[in-house]
Amino acid sequence: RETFVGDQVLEVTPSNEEQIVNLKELEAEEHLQLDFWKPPTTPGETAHVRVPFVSVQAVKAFLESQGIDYSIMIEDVQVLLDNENDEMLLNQR
Amino acid sequence: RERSGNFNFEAYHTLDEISQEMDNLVAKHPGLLSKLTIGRSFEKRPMNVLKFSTGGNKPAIWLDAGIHAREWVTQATAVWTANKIASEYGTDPFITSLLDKMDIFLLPVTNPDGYVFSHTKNRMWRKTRSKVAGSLCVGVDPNRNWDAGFGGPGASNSPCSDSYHGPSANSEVEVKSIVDFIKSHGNVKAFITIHSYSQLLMFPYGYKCTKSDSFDELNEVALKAAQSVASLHGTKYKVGPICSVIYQASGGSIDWAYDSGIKYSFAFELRDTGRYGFLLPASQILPTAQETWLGLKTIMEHVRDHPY
Repeated sequence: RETFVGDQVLEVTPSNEEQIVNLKELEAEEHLQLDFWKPPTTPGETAHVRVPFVSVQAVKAFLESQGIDYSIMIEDVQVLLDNENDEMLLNQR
Repeated sequence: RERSGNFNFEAYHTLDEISQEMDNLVAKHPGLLSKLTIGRSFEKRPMNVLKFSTGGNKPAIWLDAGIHAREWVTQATAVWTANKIASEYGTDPFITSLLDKMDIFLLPVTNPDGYVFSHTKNRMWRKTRSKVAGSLCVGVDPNRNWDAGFGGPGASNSPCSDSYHGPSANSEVEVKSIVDFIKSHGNVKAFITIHSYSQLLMFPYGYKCTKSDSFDELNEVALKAAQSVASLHGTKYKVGPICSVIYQASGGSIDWAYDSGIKYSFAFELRDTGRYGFLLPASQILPTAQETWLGLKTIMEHVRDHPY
């Protein structure tokens, strides 16, 4: 089973078309393994991206260098998955 | 196995548990409910549809959920909705009048292989589990695989992408099974697909950004449905055609349904807008299902009262 320890989901708010293009180029960087839950579409609209733990620092550095606003939506994906799994096991019992 | 009658709708369930509950519902409501297997997934799992019918071949409403496997609140909402319709036929005036005029087909787990994979191997899995010739990557985005602007903008031709459209339209047996069923039925009047998340209620088109012929009517129905959803817990939905509400996306199911003559085609994106996303806590299943029902009811009332 795949685990997501330390993965974070960022809410990113591109403010112009250029920043949207930059985000799409970031998505194309396959080594970063980004999972866009909600792709970037229009300036001012939020995008959501799950960033594997190993890529978190690099992605945040990129966003800051590009002046792209972001906040952390989910601090650690695995924590939520563990809660979800515990609840399911409890219910099955 | 959970015994009949105490299925916990406020929890997420495995495919086996959902299948068991569907059988329980059919057993409890034999005069109204039956289970049809409209095909088998890539890994040969049955695609089980619940048919709600008071007899005869009436005009029908199609409802599906979970085409994107990781959107767990949608399959849970579909199971709750099935129980609601079955248990309140005969007492709820709307449900009773609807089923006296129309049949309902409900597919709670549209992507069974992906759903099992999201429970056992990768919670973030979205696509089917079909093997793509010549690629190490697996799966096709089943909501880019319909014969509606297939291969156009908003879908990827890379098998490793989460929005890979597949080698050809209807290449995914899960999609083709639904297409073949609806074509053979021949009298489906509404097609409603349930996704998550973002709190959106959308109608065609996605593969192009021009207005559909029924834009005004669909927009009016969707606005009323969104108001109904908001009336329970204040959950605000955005309404509009796929192309302007989110982005241009080709190969989507409601575009195929609409172009096939099913005028009332809608897509729900359930809770939330981005606190938990796909990882919506199980405690929100019930409020989500209850508010969604009010939106579905508004749409189905319009469909019932506007035969075409």
